[in-house]
Amino acid sequence: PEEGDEKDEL
Amino acid sequence: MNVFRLTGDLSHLAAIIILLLKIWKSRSCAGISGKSQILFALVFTTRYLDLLTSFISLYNTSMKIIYVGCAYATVYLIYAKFRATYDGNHDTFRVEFLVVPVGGLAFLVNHDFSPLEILWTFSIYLESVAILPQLFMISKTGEAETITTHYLFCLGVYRALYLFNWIWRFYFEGFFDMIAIVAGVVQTILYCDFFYLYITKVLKGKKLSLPA
Repeated sequence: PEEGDEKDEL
Repeated sequence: MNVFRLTGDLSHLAAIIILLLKIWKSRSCAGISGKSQILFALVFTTRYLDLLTSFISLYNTSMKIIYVGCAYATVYLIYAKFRATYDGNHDTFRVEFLVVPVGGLAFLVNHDFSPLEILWTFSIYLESVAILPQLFMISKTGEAETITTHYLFCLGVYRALYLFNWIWRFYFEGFFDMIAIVAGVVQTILYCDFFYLYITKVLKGKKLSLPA
């Protein structure tokens, strides 16, 4: 996956 | 979602609730840095703007709303409801020395030069140093209430657990986010001195007080 792709973290 | 991520989130939630309850039950925010709490409110606000643009999961959305809501509630208690108990004379850290460089860095080092991404990056960098006014305040007064140390411990452990989460994700998902990792390492390092005092003093039943 690309860096900083999906921001599922809080 | 792995165990480190989940326990990290729960530790973060515990920290936020502990602080709110401490202020509410004692009707006092003595010993708490209002400046750190404003910075955390700013961190959550700038990071969770994606609440308006994307939906990831019910867990993600509800935790974001709880975090941001509690952050503003804490700021309200400190600066409005229990303002008379706020120890402004000891809360003298100059936050512009954090916000300005962090803002500049977010413009220079980010994944994508777009408003939402820059604000997200800003929030990651700012969170890593947002506790400094609180630690500065403790170093100035030379002591902290035990409940305040529990708050700080949970808050520090949260980012340390995220470091393990990132190691896990790197190995098992091939995922990494260099900005979050570097900031997370910095953030955790800032707590190391405090962790040492917490383990050697508070856990042995002593009050956290620094040598004069």
